[in-house]
Amino acid sequence: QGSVAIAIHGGAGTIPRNSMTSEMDAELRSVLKETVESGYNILTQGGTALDAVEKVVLQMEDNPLFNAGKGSVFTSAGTHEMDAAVMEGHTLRCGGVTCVRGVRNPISLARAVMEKTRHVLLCGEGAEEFAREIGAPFEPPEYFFTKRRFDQLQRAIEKNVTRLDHSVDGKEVEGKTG
Amino acid sequence: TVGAVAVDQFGHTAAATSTGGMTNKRIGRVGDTPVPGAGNYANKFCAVSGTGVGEHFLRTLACYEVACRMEFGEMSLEEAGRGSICGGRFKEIDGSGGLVAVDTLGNVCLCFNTEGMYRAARSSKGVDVVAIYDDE
Repeated sequence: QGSVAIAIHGGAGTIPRNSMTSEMDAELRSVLKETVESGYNILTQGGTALDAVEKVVLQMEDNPLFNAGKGSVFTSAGTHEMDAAVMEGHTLRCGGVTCVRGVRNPISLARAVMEKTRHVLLCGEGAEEFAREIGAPFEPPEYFFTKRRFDQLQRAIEKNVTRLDHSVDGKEVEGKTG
Repeated sequence: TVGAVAVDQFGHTAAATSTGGMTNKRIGRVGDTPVPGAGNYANKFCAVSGTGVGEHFLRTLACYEVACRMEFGEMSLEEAGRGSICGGRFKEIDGSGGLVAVDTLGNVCLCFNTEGMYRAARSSKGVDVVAIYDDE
């Protein structure tokens, strides 16, 4: 039996220590540990790498701490648009969705694109139509609303910048967003 | 952005990545995440998931570059991951972000050129990491 391994990330960027409370720091570490453990358990119990990565990303999509799924940041229009992709190494199969709205777990939809269509990437309305065809769960806009993300949008609008979800003032990525 | 990479008992790899994009982004903007090779890639050598400024990953195919460095440059996973995100074209364009990667032997790479990256890893070779900042 070969070695098994799993690694996860919840975003990279400007994360100064003084921008986070000790409680938030502890909570994030706890969630990261719990999430990676659940994926590792799938692998040690004989599960596939594909199942493990989908499961842990789905868990993070359901956690408002992360910028994906439920915790997605706001667009300039005050809406949420999500992207997701999955790829299997030994077959080079892959699937992805872009700019989907209301889909609870875009990562599972991306896997469905890979496994149930002849395509690699579906976008926007076409991806949402496919999601409805396969019975993927949808959620109303309120599900994706978090005050922290809304406040981030207000600050970004004031400065007319686009930001990574955990960037701080002065680290904007670009200016005009239309 | 969130992501995961894994290798199973059969030596098969997989990568998954998901994102809500960037705050105040233009409607219809697509980042790196769903584009194979840019922010998400897996082959018979490794699996890679990226995070950071999507446009930088799109311009450099940073995740695919990790696999290329391993296959054609005969680099280790760690050398390939760091070379892609801390050097090469990504550095040339002042790219910002990080990636997680595993290879078929169960090695793990967690690398980034930002002040931090929320990250964790576990392997049967004894890797057990949970970290946020760059000095951890």
